[in-house]
Amino acid sequence: PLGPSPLHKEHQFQFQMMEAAYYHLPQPCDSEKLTTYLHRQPVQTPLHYPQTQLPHSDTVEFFQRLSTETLFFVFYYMEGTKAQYLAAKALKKQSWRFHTKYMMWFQRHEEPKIINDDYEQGTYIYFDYEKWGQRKKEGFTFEYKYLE
Amino acid sequence: MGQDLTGLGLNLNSQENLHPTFAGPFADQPCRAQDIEHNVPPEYLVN
Amino acid sequence: CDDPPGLQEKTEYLLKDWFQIYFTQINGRDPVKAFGMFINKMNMYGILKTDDMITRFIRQGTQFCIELSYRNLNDPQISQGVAKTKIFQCIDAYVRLIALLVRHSGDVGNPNMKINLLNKVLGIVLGILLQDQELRSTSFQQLGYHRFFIMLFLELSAPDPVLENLMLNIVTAFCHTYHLLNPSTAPGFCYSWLELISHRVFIGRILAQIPQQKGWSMYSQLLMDLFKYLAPFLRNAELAKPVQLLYKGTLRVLLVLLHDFPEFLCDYHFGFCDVIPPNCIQMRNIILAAFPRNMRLPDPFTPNLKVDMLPETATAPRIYTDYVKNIQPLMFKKDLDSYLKARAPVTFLSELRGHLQISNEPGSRYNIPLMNALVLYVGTQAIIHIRSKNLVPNMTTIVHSAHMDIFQNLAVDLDNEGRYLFLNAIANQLRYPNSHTHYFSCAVLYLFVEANSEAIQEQITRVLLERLIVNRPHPWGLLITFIELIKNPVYKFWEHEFVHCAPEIEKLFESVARSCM
Repeated sequence: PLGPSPLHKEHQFQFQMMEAAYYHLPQPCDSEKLTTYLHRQPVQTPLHYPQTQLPHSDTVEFFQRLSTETLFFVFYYMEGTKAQYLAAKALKKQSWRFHTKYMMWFQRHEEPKIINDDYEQGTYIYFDYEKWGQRKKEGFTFEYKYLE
Repeated sequence: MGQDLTGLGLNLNSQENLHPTFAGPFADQPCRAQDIEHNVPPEYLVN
Repeated sequence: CDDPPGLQEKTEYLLKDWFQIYFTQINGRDPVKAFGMFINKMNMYGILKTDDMITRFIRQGTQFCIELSYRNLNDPQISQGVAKTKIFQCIDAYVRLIALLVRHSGDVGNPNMKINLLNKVLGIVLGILLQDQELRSTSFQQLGYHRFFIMLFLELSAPDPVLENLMLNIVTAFCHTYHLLNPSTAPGFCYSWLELISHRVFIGRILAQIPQQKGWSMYSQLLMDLFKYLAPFLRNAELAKPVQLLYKGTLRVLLVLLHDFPEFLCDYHFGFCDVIPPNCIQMRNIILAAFPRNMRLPDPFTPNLKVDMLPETATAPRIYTDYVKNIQPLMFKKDLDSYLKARAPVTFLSELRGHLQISNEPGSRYNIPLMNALVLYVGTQAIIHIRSKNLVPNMTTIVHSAHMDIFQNLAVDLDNEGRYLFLNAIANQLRYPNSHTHYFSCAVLYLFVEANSEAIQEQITRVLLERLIVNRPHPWGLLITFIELIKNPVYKFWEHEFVHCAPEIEKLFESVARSCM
């Protein structure tokens, strides 16, 4: 039985200000740190594209099913995020190891010829993020002080 | 009748807490893994 | 005003120098070293000499960033995306400087200097925002301020042993600022404000990480600010789009709280119901439907459910709102207590409505907080009184008492509007199994069966029904009360004419009844 109640003068002013603010609303990226790539800025895609996230897409198990290339993309283009963290975990589970000086991922191509307390030496596959591809490197010395 | 509150983009049956991935009051999707800042080793900050 | 000559130029020069350092150092291995060098330069320019100079520098620096924001936002030559990136680069750098100044001011053992500086900075930005909103009116833009507040909070929430120890002080400083910046005061900032207080990191800090729930009371204050602002707009059912967006955003925040922090909603429900307009049925239901996560609710539709046998009905719920202070004036509270004690003077009952009615303006005749506080206070006193006789509240023990005199008087003496608010005050207590839910469930059913007019019975039905026909969630206490009303033949529910007043109403009752049987 309360029915509508008339807006007082101050409410009308508040409404005008709110209405003005309505036309430049905060966007998701306004509350996120600047990223080099892939800002958090939803873009309307054709409705027949999947509009919701894949289920469990923020778990290591999900990332382990991604291709190695995809993991490298996530690692280098989503840095500082949970996605990068999960991609790194998935890579490690596939015996990739991060070289903190070259900032590249290496994987043994065969048993190293030399292994001692300081380093191992042999043939490796590594992912070159500048040329964006996997390369083979023979006679490479992986110093353990650079093993992440 | 109010709104169908299951249609506001929140997984109300989630076993996990919602707030760590809450994308904000005006977003109708939770944050994705790439939206959530994470403390990664500084060496990962390649850029 | 009266800034020393050249301060503005100095500030701009220093800021541009800092931006240079920040961008070359952005992911630098040692940002603190760069900061140390810059501090020496600030010292050289006399910025850190006195508190007053630091204040002036921060005001100048903030104004520099805000003006840069407006310049870029209003520059037709550049896209919004480019404008935002330029604005964010500047403000993020400025915020980093502020965060480092806060982090490194005073020695580690002296947190006060850090927190005083943080409060000073927040106060300066707050002051500039309010002045800017007043000067620019509907041309006011929130972006720069939004960026400043969220980035400063994220910087000060970064994992850092010194800041970690200050987290309660830091969150308190931001809560204080956001409370002063509430939407009623800064309506041009309302959307950003809701973003800020519901940001995942902010919620995580204030409701989950600060020990002993010390942030809960502050957060309830911020939600009260939001409900107070929304109330007049929500009272009028058709919502303009700007209101609808803010309302929908509020629902999302409440759903996150219901899911992750139901105990928070349980503890502060009373204060929220005081300010949420009575016609916001669903929003209020979200709050009333909350129940402690360690509690298992029996299915309300369980046949022959014996609510008074549930152990939880012996326990009073936590209510952290000081509602008794709303029972004013003091003389009225004294008369109330003496009536509850001695059921005298009888005149107290006939004067009751006079205390509750504050105007003759239809729709706002009554003092709602007083009504809510009176009902809860009388109900809690009734439970204490019944227990003092080693009895438990039930349909027999709650009758023939000063407490029920008051409720029955209110049911009979108030007009439609007043009785609606009175019945709402009772229905707001029908929540999860606890002693209040049980008592008020018995009370409203007793008022139904003892009503001396069908109008009262119809209105009781309406108040319960309007809370049930909205989309979920529905509070457990509401469901068990309504089921009891329509199932127990003692209420002769189906014999009332209003139950058959229209085919769709009759169908509705039958569908509810079917789901109960």
